[in-house]
Amino acid sequence: TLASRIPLTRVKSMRENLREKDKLKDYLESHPYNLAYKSDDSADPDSA
Amino acid sequence: THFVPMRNYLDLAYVGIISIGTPPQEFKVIFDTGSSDLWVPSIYCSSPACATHNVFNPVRSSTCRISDRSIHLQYGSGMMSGFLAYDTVRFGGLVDVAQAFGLSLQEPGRFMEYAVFDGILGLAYPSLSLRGTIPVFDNLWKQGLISQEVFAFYLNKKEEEGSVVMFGGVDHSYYNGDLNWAPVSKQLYWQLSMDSISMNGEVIACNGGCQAIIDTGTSLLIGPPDVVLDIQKIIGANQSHSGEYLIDCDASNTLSDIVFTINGIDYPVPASAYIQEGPDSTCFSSFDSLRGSLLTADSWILGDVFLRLYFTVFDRANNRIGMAPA
Repeated sequence: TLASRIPLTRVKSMRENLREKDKLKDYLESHPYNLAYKSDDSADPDSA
Repeated sequence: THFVPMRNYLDLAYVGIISIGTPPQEFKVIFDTGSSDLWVPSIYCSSPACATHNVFNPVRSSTCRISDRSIHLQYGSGMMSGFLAYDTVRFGGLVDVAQAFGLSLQEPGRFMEYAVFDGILGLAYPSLSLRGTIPVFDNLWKQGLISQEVFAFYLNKKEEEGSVVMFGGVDHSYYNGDLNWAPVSKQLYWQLSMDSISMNGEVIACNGGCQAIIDTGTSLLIGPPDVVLDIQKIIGANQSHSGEYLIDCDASNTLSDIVFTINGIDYPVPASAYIQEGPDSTCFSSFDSLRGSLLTADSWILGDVFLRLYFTVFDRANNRIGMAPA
């Protein structure tokens, strides 16, 4: 079969980095948790 | 100009290597089922965050085509501005030709400097991607590079060992028993209907049903603020000065499983998973709140805490998600 496997590495998250530098509170206050979402875009997709 | 708001990237923690261009330029990216676009920093980016990451140089790639289309990706209080380009993307032996991707010019906001990854490779549905572009997975399928329209994640708790994303097939050695399938309820995120969340046989959240998004780009278990606050009280977690919820580390030996029931199947999450050990013998709750989101009030996001327990197959051919104990 045509299949592929990509190894992933667990790395230190931004949360852990910010927690260590005592900057997590600032981050949590200014960056509420959010998912990616798409707003309306009206430009011509064929302009490329 | 295309505006595409994005999540914060606080908890993204599993990275893989891809290359873009000819000859290839390497990047660490998050394989993210919660978004649909691919983007990396460019050599033209002047922000401090770009100085600490690998950047793409289109001039050095003979196969790169740059468009005049600008894109703006918003995250939290910051924004990534850039433009759209097309080039060959390689990973795991797959060669994805003429793939659309974003290149950043500016990444305002100092917080991205703390990100260990360079960019994001989105694996959600095309309806979430930049208009007129084809996401990476759709291109793999369209170009005949994979034989089955599926991909799957196995996430290991250990740092260097064994975590993997597989495209075009499922390796059965990564899970026990049979996969339990649940239909995708809305083809935007990898979203399905969840029956309930319970503890000791009592429903503690999602009473009467709710929506759950299976998201490799989220680390924690994210739910509505009021419901999550109730759960924090039930498990004895208290808010710290940083806004996180602290919990006695010993509770991981005494608290019961919290059971997520999806399509009639119970998926228990033990206390040892929903309590995370931090530095200095402090422990944190793995539950967090969904604030300021466009999602409806009864939506949950099941991130890596859940995915480390359950091997997950994302089946685009049948629009369903399969899960089994990892």
